[in-house]
Amino acid sequence: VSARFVRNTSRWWRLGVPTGVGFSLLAATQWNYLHKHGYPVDVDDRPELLNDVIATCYCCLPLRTTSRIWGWLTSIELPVGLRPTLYGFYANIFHADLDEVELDLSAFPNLVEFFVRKLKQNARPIAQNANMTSPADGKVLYFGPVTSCRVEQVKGATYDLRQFLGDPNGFTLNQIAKETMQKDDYVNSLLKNPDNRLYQLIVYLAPGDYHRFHSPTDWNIKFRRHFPGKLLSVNPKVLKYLPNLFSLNERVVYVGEWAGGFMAYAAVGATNVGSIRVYCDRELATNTVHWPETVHWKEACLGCARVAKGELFGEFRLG
Amino acid sequence: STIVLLFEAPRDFQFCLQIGQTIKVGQALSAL
Repeated sequence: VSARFVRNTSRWWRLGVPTGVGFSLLAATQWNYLHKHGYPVDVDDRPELLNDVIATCYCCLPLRTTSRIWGWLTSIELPVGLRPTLYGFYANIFHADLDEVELDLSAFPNLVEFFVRKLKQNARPIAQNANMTSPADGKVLYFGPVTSCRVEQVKGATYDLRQFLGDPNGFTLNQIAKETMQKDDYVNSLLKNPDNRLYQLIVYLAPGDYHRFHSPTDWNIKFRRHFPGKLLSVNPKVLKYLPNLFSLNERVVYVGEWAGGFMAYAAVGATNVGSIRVYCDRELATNTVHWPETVHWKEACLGCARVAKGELFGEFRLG
Repeated sequence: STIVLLFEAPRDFQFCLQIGQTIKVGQALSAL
């Protein structure tokens, strides 16, 4: 017994030590590489690297794939008897208000449909005395004037406006002007009236929130830009550790004009919520399998589609 | 998921919001 024990120990020793050393070397090499090179974030027209290894590793996770799997799982039709219990459980966890849901819970065939549930009529009265209203239910992450191209926030995300909205060529400036213009000029170039200012509002939709979004005002859409990208979490706790996250994630931006001038309405996807549907834009397809993560966008002209204040505009779907 | 709204408005545009507050669809953004 003793001889066999010594022989087995020796065998494990000979096998285990080289394997352990090999894995350790591999891990150290990866750590060193990621720490030096990081993940390109591209802030201010130059590659800025996320040197924090945890953030870099997070960016490398296959979140688009897992989101699609989650979308497939949650689209499976549930037994009618189980629906109220399961949706009630979901509502309890994420603090969703079931009293304002229009339909009976058993009417939603799957979690995807419950996620984009319609609310009772007049559950969201539209403020008539305001020219700009909230486009969605959620938490206000940030609001205020935008004076610089690089939008820095005190407690939230930092992102580059040019990357977020895309090339300014499509707005007002030509290529030569684009190359020479200063960052602040970009913000000014968006304005129809130079005496005005550009303002922003960022609303975060938590999992329990109503996930349809509406038009904040009467406006005309000129074109849409669809930016493929990652599906990182946009939870406020994550945002502050990942600069330029809004420009990394998949998003659709609708650009147009309202009574006050320029307007851009962007729906930014997130982990497990990468499917964006906009009712007046049937050709939009997000989080598709065959779309590589590139820096380019796909533009579509919507021909000045008119959208009224408070009108249902689109929805974020699971997947 | 997140909605980002960028819009042009006069310089005296005032938001009637607080950072971190919850907001509902149709709620006024400014006091005007």
